[in-house]
Amino acid sequence: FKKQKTLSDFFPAK
Amino acid sequence: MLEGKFEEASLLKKIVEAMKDCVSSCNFNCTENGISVQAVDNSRVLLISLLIEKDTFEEYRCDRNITLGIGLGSFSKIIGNGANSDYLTIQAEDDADTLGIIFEDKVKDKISEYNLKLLDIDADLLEVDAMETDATITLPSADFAKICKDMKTLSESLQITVTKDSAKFQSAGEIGSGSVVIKPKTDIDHPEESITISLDKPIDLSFGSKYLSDIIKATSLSQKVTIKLTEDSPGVFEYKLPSGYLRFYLAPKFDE
Repeated sequence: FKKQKTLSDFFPAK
Repeated sequence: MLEGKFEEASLLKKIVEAMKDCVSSCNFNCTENGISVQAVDNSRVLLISLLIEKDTFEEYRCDRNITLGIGLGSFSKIIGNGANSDYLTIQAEDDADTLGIIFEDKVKDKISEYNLKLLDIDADLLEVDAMETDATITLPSADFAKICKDMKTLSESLQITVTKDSAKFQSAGEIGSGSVVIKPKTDIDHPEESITISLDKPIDLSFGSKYLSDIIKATSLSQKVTIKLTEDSPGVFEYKLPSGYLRFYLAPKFDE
């Protein structure tokens, strides 16, 4: 089973 | 004041069609260099980054930076009223609450004008520019669209593995499994059919098929798509515009 990551897991807020 | 004239309405139509099912509304940031957008879908998995450089336009002026909050469904309805070959001009005063959209028929002496109500959109932006890339694949955008559609019939995930001389797209689900392998190819007579793969590190990533379905709506914008992949990082899917790009950043799926 693979879990969907979100972009906030990778990119900091600007 | 902003005024941007597209040689053909079809370009803006394609851009909005490629974005509207992913994000319902977003800010168009207009500067003297052109127009840019960054928007994230509701689930915060897919990010759109659009750059329409000044040179894309037949005529362009933007005296002062303006942010236009645009509902893409409404925008799509209005720009759908023009013919693909019409000139399309977008126009906004500095403190405007509407965007003027003007179509000019190139053959008939006909001008159509519309106004779109602008929205006040609170957008939180992500810092995506400093990404590294382990592998880059460039292939015909129609081929990539077909791979995504075909694999989606099998599973809600698409696994992409890249090695030195090939890229493999595979899916496995309840009814069975499937894979497509592509290899680098130079087609001198039809350069748009060429495939390139460059690799610093092998890649094994999985992405949600439903988000890939949104991404391939940009297929008509460019004959090629460039996919930039880094292990344990979002994938970048780039469709080049005549001057600028439409990029999608898609967060991967990980094993728990």
